[in-house]
Amino acid sequence: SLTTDNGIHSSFIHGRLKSQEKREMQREILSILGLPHRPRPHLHGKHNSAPMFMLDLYNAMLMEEAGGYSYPYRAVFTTQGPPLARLHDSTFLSDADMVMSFVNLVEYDKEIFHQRRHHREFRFDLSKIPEGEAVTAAEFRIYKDYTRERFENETFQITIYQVLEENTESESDLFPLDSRTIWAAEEGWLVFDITATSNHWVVNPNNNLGLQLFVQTTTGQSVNPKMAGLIGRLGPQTKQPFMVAFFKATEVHIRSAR
Amino acid sequence: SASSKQKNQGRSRSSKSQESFRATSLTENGSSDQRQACMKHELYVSFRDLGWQDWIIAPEGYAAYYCEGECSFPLNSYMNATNHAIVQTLVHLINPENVPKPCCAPTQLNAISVLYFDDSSNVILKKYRNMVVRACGCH
Repeated sequence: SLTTDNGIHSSFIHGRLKSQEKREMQREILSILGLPHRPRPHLHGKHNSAPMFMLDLYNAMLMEEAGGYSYPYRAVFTTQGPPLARLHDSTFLSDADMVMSFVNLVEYDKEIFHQRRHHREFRFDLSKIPEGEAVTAAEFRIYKDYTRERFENETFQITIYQVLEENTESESDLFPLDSRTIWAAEEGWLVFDITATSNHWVVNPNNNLGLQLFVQTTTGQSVNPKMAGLIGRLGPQTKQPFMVAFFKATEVHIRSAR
Repeated sequence: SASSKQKNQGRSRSSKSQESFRATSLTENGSSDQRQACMKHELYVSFRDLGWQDWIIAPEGYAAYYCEGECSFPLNSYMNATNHAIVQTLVHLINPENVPKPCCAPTQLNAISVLYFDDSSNVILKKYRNMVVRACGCH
């Protein structure tokens, strides 16, 4: 009886120690990764546009590290179609210590017809950036699908604005950031440079009032972004708009003593 | 957990001292080649085994490696050894009771990239330096 009791007791303690040890190991590795706790993401959408784009970047980084292979930047977009525009050469990617994608926080597409101008809103929370990281580049990415026959031979000008001040009665105060001129029939990812704005938002989080996107024809006629083929919240998960920022560490991460 | 760690350390220290004792006897018997030289060993850190697949997208884990073995005179020519380690080895031979042998430790470390979700479902791709042992040597 004594032997049985001892057997049960020792196995119980052994099990407890093992799970304790596992927790301890998890805590140590989280500390090495510079994380205060294990992240609990709300969504598990590994096949959403941003995680897929980031996985492409990860694979490109691995290939570069493995054999000094200089990948063509276009290869990064293989899972998401070719880009209609691109901002940078691949060198800035290899210089980055950290790359972070941000989900769009606007729940519904606000394609408000304001004073005969359609627009769409986007917001990104940049408050979760780890300390000691400086933004070296930032891009806003939105997917453009085929346009319906109505605009087949049309050219669109797509412009991104930073919202400086929101007005409920009239149009918001906006600052133009970047624009693209494209054919209606074109399809793929559109990339807009929002580096300066991202830096501004990191330093002044209260000024982060988001972005607004406008589409117009060559004659200046406002076009509904949806009609121009720009994918919004109701579109496929693999083509959702997102923001990506590249960071360079300004200070060395030192593990805190425990 | 800390006390168990200490116990483990104590146990490994005592078993190490037993090993070195055995190694010394072997040397005396003229079969020193059985003693393990400082070298790199396999150690895989599995994020999957830690149950982190829900937030770590890639990799599933990584080969971290560790360095283990003795830094004994003569330090192998293929092994990275600091000048000081060579001197310390000689001094150890003169005064083995008071001067320890040099330590077998990493001399070159590589970075790894980890891709993971944060609490807000944003995705982070971060490069972590000094995570993988590329070469071991005597310090």
